[in-house]
Amino acid sequence: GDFPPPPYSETCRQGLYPPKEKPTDIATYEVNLDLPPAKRWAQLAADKAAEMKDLISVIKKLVNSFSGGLIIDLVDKDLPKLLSGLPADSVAEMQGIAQAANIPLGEIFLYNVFYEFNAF
Amino acid sequence: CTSIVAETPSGEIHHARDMDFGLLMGWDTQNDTWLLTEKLRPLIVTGDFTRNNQTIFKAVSFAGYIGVLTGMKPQKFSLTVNERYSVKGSGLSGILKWILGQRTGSWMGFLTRDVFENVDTYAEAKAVLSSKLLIGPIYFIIGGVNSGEGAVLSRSIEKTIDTHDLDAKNGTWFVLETNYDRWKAPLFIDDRRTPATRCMNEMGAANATLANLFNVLNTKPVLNKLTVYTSLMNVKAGILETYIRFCADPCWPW
Repeated sequence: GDFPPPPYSETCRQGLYPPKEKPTDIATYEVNLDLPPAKRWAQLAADKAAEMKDLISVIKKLVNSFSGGLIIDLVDKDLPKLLSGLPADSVAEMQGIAQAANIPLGEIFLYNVFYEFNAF
Repeated sequence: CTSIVAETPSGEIHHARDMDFGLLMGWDTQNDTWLLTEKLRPLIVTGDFTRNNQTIFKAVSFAGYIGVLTGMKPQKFSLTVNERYSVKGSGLSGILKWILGQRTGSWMGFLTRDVFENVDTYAEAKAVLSSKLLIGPIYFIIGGVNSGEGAVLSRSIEKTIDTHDLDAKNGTWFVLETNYDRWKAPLFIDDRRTPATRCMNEMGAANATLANLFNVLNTKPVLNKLTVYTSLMNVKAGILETYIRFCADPCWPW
């Protein structure tokens, strides 16, 4: 890449706000907590299914690259056991997302805990 | 990530963050970008969580992720989460315990979501996030509505090992967290703390507006190739603004 080595010395930027983009360029979805958990994310999951599949395929490749397939196998085979300690509503929400986006539940679970995986 | 909570001389609290994600997750040598970071941007959405047709809280999320990494409960509190790397007590042990059936720790995303749904005050949010057992180490950065309501909680799996509170009367008018413990020097090739702190001090408390925090968070290398979005929050005013970010070359990879 085209970047100088540290220590970094860029001067503090001014006048960048408001940026050209608008905050309204990001879609807002209502997540109605009065609905059954499995239905709360249905519209969002359906709208973004392709992008979610794209991301999850990258996550799976990355997880496989350091675990040699062990973690993906574990998630596939022992998913009910892995989900058993989670809040029931969270599991139902992930099931709803999996169904609406047509993505296996294990992959949605992996996506939802990937932030913690990434840290180690 | 870089998260900042700042207090103005009039006691107004602002909370802002850069979400950086995807470090070492596939570097695209043709475009000089991180593969995972690029895949995350199209998934950014704002969630308006409602009950009885009223907004309970708002969160910036990635479609399909049900936890909260950036959120704001109007008139109550705001929260951002930064990754914390720790060799001792890393997330690995917590994840292995979970896999082996020891379910005492909470996954961070599910915990933060629960806090937004069920907690109504800054003090209680701080107490819950300080005390719950976790799967892995993390930084929780919380903001509120009253003077002094802002803190960085440095969490291990078991406990809070450091709390850095706003204390404007004694000169601490902002708290700032990247991905390193504040009592240790950051990795010299990943020092976003020094430039961000310098820009905050140049700005000064009197000029601590959301617009100026946006300037700080978009100064390189605080803004870098891992930056997915910048969020600006003011709990009292109920503001949560989010902007998808790209770092034009020359730009550091982290």
